[in-house]
Amino acid sequence: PSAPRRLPIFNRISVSE
Amino acid sequence: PSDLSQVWPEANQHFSKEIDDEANSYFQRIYNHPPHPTMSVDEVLEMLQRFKDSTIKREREVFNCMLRNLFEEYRFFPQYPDKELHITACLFGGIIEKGLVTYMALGLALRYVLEALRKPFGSKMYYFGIAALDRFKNRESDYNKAKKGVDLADQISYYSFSNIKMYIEYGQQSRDPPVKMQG
Repeated sequence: PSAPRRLPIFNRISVSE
Repeated sequence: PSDLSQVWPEANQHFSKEIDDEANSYFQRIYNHPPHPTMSVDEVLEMLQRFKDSTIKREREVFNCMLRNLFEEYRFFPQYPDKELHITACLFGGIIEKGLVTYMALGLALRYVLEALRKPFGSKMYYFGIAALDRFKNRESDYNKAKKGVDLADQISYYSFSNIKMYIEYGQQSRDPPVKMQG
């Protein structure tokens, strides 16, 4: 099975610094 | 196995966009600041507890989707700002504390915390490990009975967090820590 889609909130957090 | 799909069959399923969106919205509320809608970590944990054994299929799917996404996020945690990482650690530790994951998935969750505690003292992931451990330390003795050979206490520096270290050492002996330590 393919990797799950990363939820948008997590993308936002990890690039916000 | 470190692959989530191997230890957690429910995490393997495909979730619809609606389920993804709902899961995302709850996480969003944890990290939001007012006036945007917010939820505390404890509120989310209570909700997850309800969803876990819900008779409504959609709620069980949201539960599985949220847990899977959180576990899959582990590798990105070092990229989180401190505040968000601390919130995430409380959520992660709370999931262990409340028994929301069991068996192999619990083993993986504990291994993630242990792995974080092996990072250098003062590093972001070390603090993630400490904050997560602080949430579920009251359950430590249960795990140590079942999980011989993994010595969490040894991972914690002697010169720091001595209370948590003592707490675990009492747990390893299946003893309750002194009342004065509870705080």
